[in-house]
Parts: sequence; structure tokens; C-alpha cells
Amino acid sequence: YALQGSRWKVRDLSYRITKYPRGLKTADVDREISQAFQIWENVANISFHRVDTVGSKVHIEIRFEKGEHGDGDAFDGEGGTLAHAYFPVYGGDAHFDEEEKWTIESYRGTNLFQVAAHEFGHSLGLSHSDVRSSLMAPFYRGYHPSFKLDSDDTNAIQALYGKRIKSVPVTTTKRPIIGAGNFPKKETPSTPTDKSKLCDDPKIDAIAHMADGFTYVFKGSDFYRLTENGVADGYPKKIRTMFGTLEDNLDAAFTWTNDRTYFFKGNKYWRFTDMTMDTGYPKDISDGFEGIPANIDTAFVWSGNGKIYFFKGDKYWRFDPSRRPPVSSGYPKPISNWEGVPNNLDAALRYSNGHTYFFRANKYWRFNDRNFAVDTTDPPFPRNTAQWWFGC
Amino acid sequence: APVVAPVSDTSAMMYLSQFGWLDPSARKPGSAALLDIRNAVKDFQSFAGLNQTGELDDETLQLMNMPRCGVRDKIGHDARRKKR
Repeated sequence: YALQGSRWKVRDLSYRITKYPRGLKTADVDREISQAFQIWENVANISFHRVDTVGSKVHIEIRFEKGEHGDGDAFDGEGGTLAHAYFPVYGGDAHFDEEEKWTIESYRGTNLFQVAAHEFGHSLGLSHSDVRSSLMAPFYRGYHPSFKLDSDDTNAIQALYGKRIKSVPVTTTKRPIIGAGNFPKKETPSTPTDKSKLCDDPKIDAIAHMADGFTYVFKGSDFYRLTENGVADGYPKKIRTMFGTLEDNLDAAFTWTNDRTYFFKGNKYWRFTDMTMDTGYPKDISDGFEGIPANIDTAFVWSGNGKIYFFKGDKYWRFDPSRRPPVSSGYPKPISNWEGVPNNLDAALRYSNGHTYFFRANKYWRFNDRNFAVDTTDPPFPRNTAQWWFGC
Repeated sequence: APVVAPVSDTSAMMYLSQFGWLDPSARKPGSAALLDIRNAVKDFQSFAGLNQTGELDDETLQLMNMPRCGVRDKIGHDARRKKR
């Protein structure tokens, strides 16, 4: 196998299909693309989830295009070049020649699943292999009903991302995979999961999606890792055993675009890079977050504009690190501006599917960035946190 | 299987440079250029598991006919795939 030289730092990658081929049903393309990602997810420590929110940033954009399509690598009609993809350092996107006869589980035409799985190998950092039987060989080998990765492919992807972590079951999930990252080496041996505290009282102090690709919930002196089925094996663990001098009973936590997670309590805050506390913390909130009050209820990075929002009581502040002052004079503003979001929140999270979620007591609300209001869906929000997030 | 377009010698050269086996920017006089092409064909044949004749024989042309991925086989001078 051959590695191009770049790879993704995060382990939970988002993707969106922004342009579909004419000859196949959208739902069929969605399924084949999801299964093409699943091939890699089954053998390596990496996970993928589809994001449908138009306009939100994703790691891997997928398009079916005809001829010249803006990247200088024109497609050539049926046959010849079938598709191409960009390595992580160049963005990771994958383009497919719209003029191919894309087929599913057929000996006719060109099998979409196999070509997509190959292209996503490039999106993850793999170059072409000279092992003829490998998926990453450059030549299309026709439809193989009992397709499986060659050991050459498995060795290649594990050289980049490590083996799959067993705790996250190998399934095609309806909800996005929360993450398949690595926790710091000092993880204690797994003990049976005890989510009873969360199920009995799902009110939480803070929630954050961290640099290792996982989402963590903080409650009292405990913290929990979430998977797509709810609470991960071996949790809760004690905050002090994993997060050094970080205190219990936190107020808030959020992860900024630099993959750094900030925790808040009272008038102090801590910063973690790659799951390790940076030196010189805790600091006073005024030293780094001027204009933000102490004892906040929650904080999150809003996917609508990438700014940091702090909520407390019935008010909120917008913090923009690129501006001076970072909190403009019109703040605080009433939380009622966020239609449907209640006051006195416990926690908030920009989840890896691009949505923003608000948590209070045993309920949660999902925010629709386009309408700038809580989503009106069936079943309606607020929904039961214990059932939908903790798997109770 | 998808239709295959016949590959002539000229397009074989384009194929070799498109997929990174020949450096189109190298400006060399006749004989040196010919040697480069010969070596490029051999490198491609080695990568593809063919006899390394250095000639555009039927087996090599047939493989060049195969539908394939558009990403270069040799990444080296991959200046064209600019940062998005």
C-alpha cells in the first residue's frame, strides 16, 4: 500500500452528498455511500456521519459531476476515469463522473459502492496500491458481490488511524456515530457501565464534543462518554482521575475550532488541548473571556456563525475572539431571541451532525439554524434526554 | 463492464503523465526523452504487475484501457492537485 502523507486529526468525520447522479434514487445513493464509509469504519479507529444541513461545513463533500467541474481535473464521459478524490491535506472531497452508468449490486455498468469505497480511501490519506486484488489498486475490477477489503487495505488504513475500538459496535447506525477516538493512555480498566444516576436524574452540568472525537457529559464528580447507543462501557469515571485539577460540579464546557476544550466554573476556566490540561490554568474568566460574567449556565460554539455563546439566567452574550472588544456593547440580550429555547439552561452542545442542542432538567431541544428557532418536528421538542442521549 | 476507449501511442503518453509516471514538465532532448518514456512505461508495468518490456505492448495498452480512478498513481510531482 502507499500513504500519501496526510491524515485527519479528528476521528469523527462528517460528509454530505451535495450533487446526486440522475440514474439512481437518492435514498439508494445515500445507502451505498454510507456503506462505502462503513467499510473503513469497520476496521479502523474512525467514524463517519452524514450531515444534511445545507450550508454547514463538512469534512468530506461528495458530488457527481460531468466533464469540467471546477477543479481542473475534467471527467471524460463513460469509461476511462470513473472518479477522483482529494487527500486530507487537500480537503478530502470526492467527485464521481456523472456520465458513468452507476449501478448497485449489478454486473452491468460501474458499481457505485466499490468505486466510492476506493475514493474514500484517498479522502482518508491512502494512495494507490500495486496489490492488484486490493481496493486501493487504481483499476476498476468489475462488480464483486462478496466484496471485502484486502489485508493490504486494512494494513494501510490502520497505519493511519489504528485499529477499530471494539466498544463501538459494527453496525450501520441510523443516528450519527458519536466518535471513535482515543482517550489518554491513563484510562483505567473498564468497569461495568452504571448509568443509573443519569437515568434517574438526567440533569447534567455540562456536555462537550472533545478533540478525541467523543462527546462527554459532566455531572457532579462524574463524567460519561457517549456512543451512538448511549453511555459507553466502563462509565462513569471520576473527573479528577481523568481531567487532573479540573473541579467537579462544572458550569459549562465547549470545544473551539482549535480542538481545545474550555471548562467553566464560578469565575474560573480551564483549557485542554488533545485531552490534556494546558499549563497555567485555571484562569479567571476575565483573563481571556472579558465581558463574560461568572457562574454561567452554559456555553457553546454556534454552528450558524462559529462564534461562542454564553447563556446565564434569561440572558446571553456573544463572544467573538476576532473582535475587540470580543463582546459588543449590545449584549447581553434576552434568550427569548432564540425562539423556543428556555431560560436557566443546564448545558448546550454543537453536536457533530451540525445541530445545536440545549439541555435543561430532563429535557432537550434541537435548534434549527435556518429558522433560528427550535425545530418543529414530530415527535416535538423538548424530548426526553435520558432516552435519546443516554440510552435509558 | 464500462465501455473502453482505444488508447493510441499519443494518448498512452498522456495517460502516463496524467497518472504521474511521466513528468510532462521535464524538457529533454530527443534521445533522453525517449529513454524517459521507456523507463516510465517500465515503471507503470512494474506497478501494474506486467512484464517490464518498456514497450507499449498489447497487455500494457489493454490495462491502460481499463476504467480506473482519476487520482495519480505516483504522487511525487502532484503540484496540479492544488489545495482546495
